[in-house]
Amino acid sequence: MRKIAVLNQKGGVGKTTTAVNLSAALARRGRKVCLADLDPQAHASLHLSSGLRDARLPDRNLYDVFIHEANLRDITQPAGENLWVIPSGIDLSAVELEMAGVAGREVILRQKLPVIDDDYDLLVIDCPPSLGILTLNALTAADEVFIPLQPHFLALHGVSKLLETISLVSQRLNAQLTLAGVLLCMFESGTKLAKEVAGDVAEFFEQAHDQNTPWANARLFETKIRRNIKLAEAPSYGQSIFDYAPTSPGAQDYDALADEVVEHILPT
Amino acid sequence: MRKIAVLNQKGGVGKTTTAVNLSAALARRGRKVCLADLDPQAHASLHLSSGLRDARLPDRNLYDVFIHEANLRDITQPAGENLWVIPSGIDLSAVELEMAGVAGREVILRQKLPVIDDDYDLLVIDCPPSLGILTLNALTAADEVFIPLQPHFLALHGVSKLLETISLVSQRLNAQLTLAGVLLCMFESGTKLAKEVAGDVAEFFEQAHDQNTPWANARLFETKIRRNIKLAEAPSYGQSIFDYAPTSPGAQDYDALADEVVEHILPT
Ligand SMILES: Nc1ncnc2c1ncn2[C@@H]1O[C@H](COP(=O)(O)OP(=O)(O)OP(=O)(O)O)[C@@H](O)[C@H]1O
Ligand SMILES: Nc1ncnc2c1ncn2[C@@H]1O[C@H](COP(=O)(O)OP(=O)(O)OP(=O)(O)O)[C@@H](O)[C@H]1O
Ligand SMILES: [Mg+2]
Ligand SMILES: [Mg+2]
Repeated sequence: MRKIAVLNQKGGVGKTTTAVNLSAALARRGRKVCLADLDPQAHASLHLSSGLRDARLPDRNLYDVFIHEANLRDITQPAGENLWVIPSGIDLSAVELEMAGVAGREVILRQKLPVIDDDYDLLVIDCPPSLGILTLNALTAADEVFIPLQPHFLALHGVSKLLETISLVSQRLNAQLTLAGVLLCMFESGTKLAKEVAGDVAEFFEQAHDQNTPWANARLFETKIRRNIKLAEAPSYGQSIFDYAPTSPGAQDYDALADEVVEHILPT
Repeated sequence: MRKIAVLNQKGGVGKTTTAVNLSAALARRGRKVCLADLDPQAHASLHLSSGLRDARLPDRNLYDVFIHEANLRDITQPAGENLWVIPSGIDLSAVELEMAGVAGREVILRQKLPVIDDDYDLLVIDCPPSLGILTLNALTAADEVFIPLQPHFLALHGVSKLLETISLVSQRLNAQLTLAGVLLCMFESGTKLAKEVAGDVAEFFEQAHDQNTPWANARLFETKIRRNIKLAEAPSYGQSIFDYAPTSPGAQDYDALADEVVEHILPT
């Protein structure tokens, strides 16, 4: 089972939208995909749960795995063909405080994964906008990181802090962690800001190529996810963009991303 | 000194952009405004600091106030006419962990405020996208809360969780805390999603009016901050929208907001 963590400590850059729609796109291509929602705000879980209109989440969720030693299989829910979700719940926000000082708190999720390792081809982990215990659990559990990036000012400033964290985790806690790709999201084509930041990001990762770092082979995805209101509407119908608006630019872009991921990141 | 906390645990909804530009607008109207940056990502500090291009922050910042008992006056920096900033720094992210279990950790900022109470007319506090210790410090220090809201799905879902937190803080830690206003940001006029969510928010706060809650008198600002790329460009020049693009829709909207705040929220 390949394990991808979708990370960026900056808020509202498209982590959840990417985790959900990329998972859905790969499920449509026949991969068995499990989406783990590590964000206490639970937007990925709400996006894919059929009880969406009343925003109701399952009682048993990742909190029970972290605090009460529950089994991942017990809390996993089906979310569509080839797609499953390991839901979050609001109690998950207590994990940071309840686990302060607990030895091994950064590797709890990783220790739970073997039991589902043969169930799926791919695990996609959606993270909260922070670099706390929950995100660290994603980084120690994952093989690869995807960083969604809104091409606005300070995007690179945040990424260098994130790369520092990836570097520390790969040195101390998870030697197989690498940065697989950076994805420009909410791309406002036609604005010079987007072009400039996209150029800066491309340059940064080209220069990284000869170094011995976890991002030496990182791909700046050619696919850019353009701003498209359909992507913001889809969650209220409990649907991926492919069910909600299959011919929209949002669907085209996440389809193109899935093709790029299949070709360059996932072996067949 | 009036104290306004700008809060929303959802990421990327316009907290920092609002904290910075509303502060700048009120400073232009002759108010002495101090902007306190409680977000370890320090975007408000970077937005207003002249060392912006190299994204350099002062060595002494709010971290020293929380952990080393520094005085707020020692770390405050001028940021323009009638405008000062109490900067953040990356170490601020350690506060959550270093203060776990420390008694009174939710009221540290409040205890430091008396020394600057006569220096300014208004303190505006920018918060991170979470409901942790830093945001709690803002809630116990403030008289009023402004909630920037992106009119997307789940915006109301997040707000009700936030109102719960405001309610708890006002009952247990800060009896004068109220919700002053909700501000629709990144408003994509012309989309039905924005209209629907704006309608839901308006309805929610109308129904709240007769109850005995901290949001009974909350205002849904008539001003909506429209999506405008100039607002995203201004930080890279270290300028408020009024210096960077004074005739842009972003400047018009934050000016209109400032007028609404002066008329309905701040006494002259
Ligand atoms: N390309 C896009 N076009 C239009 N709206 C988008 C796009 N991508 C995401 N959105 C919307 O923008 C908002 C923020 O996106 P999203 O929730 O995916 O970001 P996030 O990084 O997961 O945020 P958080 O940091 O709070 O977890 C959501 O309402 C989402 O529906
Ligand atoms: N009305 C707007 N039009 C266009 N861009 C905007 C607007 N408001 C904010 N932005 C941009 O969107 C991004 C997110 O906004 P901002 O940083 O203010 O949100 P935030 O709520 O403070 O985020 P965080 O949760 O990470 O602290 C920034 O790059 C900002 O410049
Ligand atoms: Mg998210
Ligand atoms: Mg902010």
